[in-house]
Amino acid sequence: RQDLFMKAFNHVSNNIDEVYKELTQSRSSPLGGSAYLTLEDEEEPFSYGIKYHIMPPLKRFRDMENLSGGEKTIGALALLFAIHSFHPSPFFVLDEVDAALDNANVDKIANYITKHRGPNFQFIVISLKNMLFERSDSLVGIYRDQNVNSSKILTLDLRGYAETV
Amino acid sequence: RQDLFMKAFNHVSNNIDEVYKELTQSRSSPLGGSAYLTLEDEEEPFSYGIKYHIMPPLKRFRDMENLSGGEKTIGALALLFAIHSFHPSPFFVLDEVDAALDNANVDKIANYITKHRGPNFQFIVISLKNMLFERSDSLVGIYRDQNVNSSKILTLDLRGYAETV
Amino acid sequence: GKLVGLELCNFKSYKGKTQVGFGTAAFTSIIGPNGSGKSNMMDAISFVLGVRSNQLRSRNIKSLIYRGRINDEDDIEGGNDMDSNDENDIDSDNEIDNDSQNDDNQAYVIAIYEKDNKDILNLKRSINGNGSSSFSVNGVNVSVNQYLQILKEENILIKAKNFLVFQGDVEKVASQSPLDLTNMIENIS
Amino acid sequence: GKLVGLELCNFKSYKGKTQVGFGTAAFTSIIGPNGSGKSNMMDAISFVLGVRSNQLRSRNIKSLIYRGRINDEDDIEGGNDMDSNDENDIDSDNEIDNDSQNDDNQAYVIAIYEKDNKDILNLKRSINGNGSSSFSVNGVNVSVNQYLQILKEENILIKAKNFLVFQGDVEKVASQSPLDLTNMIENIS
Ligand SMILES: Nc1ncnc2c1ncn2[C@@H]1O[C@H](COP(=O)(O)OP(=O)(O)OP(=O)(O)O)[C@@H](O)[C@H]1O
Ligand SMILES: Nc1ncnc2c1ncn2[C@@H]1O[C@H](COP(=O)(O)OP(=O)(O)OP(=O)(O)O)[C@@H](O)[C@H]1O
Ligand SMILES: [Mg+2]
Ligand SMILES: [Mg+2]
Repeated sequence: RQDLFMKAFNHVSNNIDEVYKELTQSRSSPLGGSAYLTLEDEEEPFSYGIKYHIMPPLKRFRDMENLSGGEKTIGALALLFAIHSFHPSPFFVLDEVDAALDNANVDKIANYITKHRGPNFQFIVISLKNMLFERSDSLVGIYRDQNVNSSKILTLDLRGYAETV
Repeated sequence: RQDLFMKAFNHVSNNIDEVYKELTQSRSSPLGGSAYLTLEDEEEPFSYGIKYHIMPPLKRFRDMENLSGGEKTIGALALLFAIHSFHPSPFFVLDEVDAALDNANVDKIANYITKHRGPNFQFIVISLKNMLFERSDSLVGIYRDQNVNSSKILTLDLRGYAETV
Repeated sequence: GKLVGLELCNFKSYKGKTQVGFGTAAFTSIIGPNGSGKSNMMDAISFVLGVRSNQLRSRNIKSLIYRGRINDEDDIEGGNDMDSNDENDIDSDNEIDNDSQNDDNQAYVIAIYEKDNKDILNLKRSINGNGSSSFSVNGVNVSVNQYLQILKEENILIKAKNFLVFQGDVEKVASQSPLDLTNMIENIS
Repeated sequence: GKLVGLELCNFKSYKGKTQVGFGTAAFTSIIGPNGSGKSNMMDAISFVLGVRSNQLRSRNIKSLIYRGRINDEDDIEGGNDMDSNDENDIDSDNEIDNDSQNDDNQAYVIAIYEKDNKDILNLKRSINGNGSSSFSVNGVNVSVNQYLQILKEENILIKAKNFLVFQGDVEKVASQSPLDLTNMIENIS
């Protein structure tokens, strides 16, 4: 049991920084930030915990509690994607994870998803922000049909349309 | 103590429906939804609780737990504004309360604020959505000055500019 | 593998049968106004994969079934306002008939899943009259453990749930306690 | 009355003195990228009105003071990575001097408030070296109770806090427990 755990931990720990950098790179910070995991007690990982440390780009090291809403969201997505790479589930369902993100960060998430999506990594994303959903392959539009008091669905494949400039 | 409490309760209870209607009226539902408060125990309001019920426009009555993120946000703001009208504090500070709202609801919040703001009711609103902040009288732009590792401020009075169509 | 489509029947705000296909798209967005039913669609995906109803914003499994009318028991205690609503709704009796018709139909969700070898799995979870649920794969009834085992073979680990991020939960992932984080890693190991 | 402006000194991410004026605007928006310092500005407003530091995303009052360097004690325990950071940061010694200079200066926030009769109140709350805070109105030191009493006369009820909605808290207001709601109403009565 301990071996399995350490195998998972080491995998995620080795990946987290790379994923976080990919989510935080920008023109003003080509390297991006950095992120890592530490074990509170190397001997007994089960009984203690794992601490997650993030350093947003161009910032000094800060404790999780000092980070802003948007910075925490990016950190959380990096952790989820790093964990996913260990035993990749075939799909992700994300419900308005972009709510606290500014446009620059929404764009980074959209870039990450369009880069990593594929036949074995499917993303189903609920979003209110057009900067994110206009990048998808297809749209599922949901509306309420008042006459029958029920939710209804429309689907639209975006791949047929030329890229909007 | 009980009298004071009941006075406050009755005031809010009488107001909540009107405020909620103002926040939910639209072309498709000119009347808006309805909202009200009930006391779990009329005799001893202190030891029991107050239940808040909302019915979004065009919907059947639902328990709070079934409401969507955006519906809860609108319900919460209606309650806050109704409570405010009892002992009005001179200002409100709202930090990204529009995060879960779609454009139609952001517009309703912007309408409510622009209608009710005044010399004795000041709104200070943190927002990432231009549909909300472009309606304000003035903007405080905050950016991080990397050279000195500090937050910096710019202010801009929007009233001098013509309304964007 | 990938999720090719879903079929919902009387699930939450979806009355009757609703089908949705994701086709060959690897990145699908679900959009729509507040309260239209987006998170309910995610609840349907979570439900069919075995997630418990208390994590789907519902007190019990039965409240996942489509309800047309005002029929929350506790709603009726809501005071006089409720009665005046019923009066306005004069066709409510018809509505009730409709509704009981609904209650006759069971409620279920089917996930159409394509494995890497192109085999199709019809994963179905239905809600029974007594509030329990039953599972079937390609029309064959299976136990919940068999069902979860089939999912596990596809790396769909319901216990870990690291691939489902519910509305409002994303920030909590980053600021969870060290012990919770250990738990999360353990669930995938 | 209304809040006319603020002065921050070494408060959270605001190094040195920062002034912001709301002028005659009745509706002001605070905008800026993620992590720029918007919520810290709201923390400054809440702090100067007497809200406790544990509600301002900080463990204690001292962590509200501007910190330029990597000087979280528990950060140093973060493992080897920290040491390598220090090496990269060769001017860190200068930085430390800068920082201690900051620590010499106290940190404070002043709210410039205009009453209905146009009188101006300079409400100041400062953080002392020992982690306590002191309050003054128009330059005159007052006790915390006198300070809160002056605010109460302006209908600024810190205990109720119904006029401050922190990031991520809005939905909770609608789904709070009946007893919490009673509490909320009681605080304003
Ligand atoms: N069992 C049920 N029967 C009928 N309708 C239901 C049932 N359960 C929930 N609903 C309805 O579903 C609606 C909420 O839908 P949902 O949470 O999916 O919205 P959403 O599209 O995610 O909105 P938002 O953008 O605000 O998050 C509620 O208004 C409620 O009336
Ligand atoms: N005592 C302090 N000294 C220096 N910087 C600090 C201090 N406390 C917090 N910070 C910095 O403030 C930043 C967070 O700022 P804030 O929460 O105001 O962002 P925000 O503009 O609200 O962002 P978002 O849009 O993501 O919510 C953190 O990145 C942190 O580095
Ligand atoms: Mg939703
Ligand atoms: Mg913020």
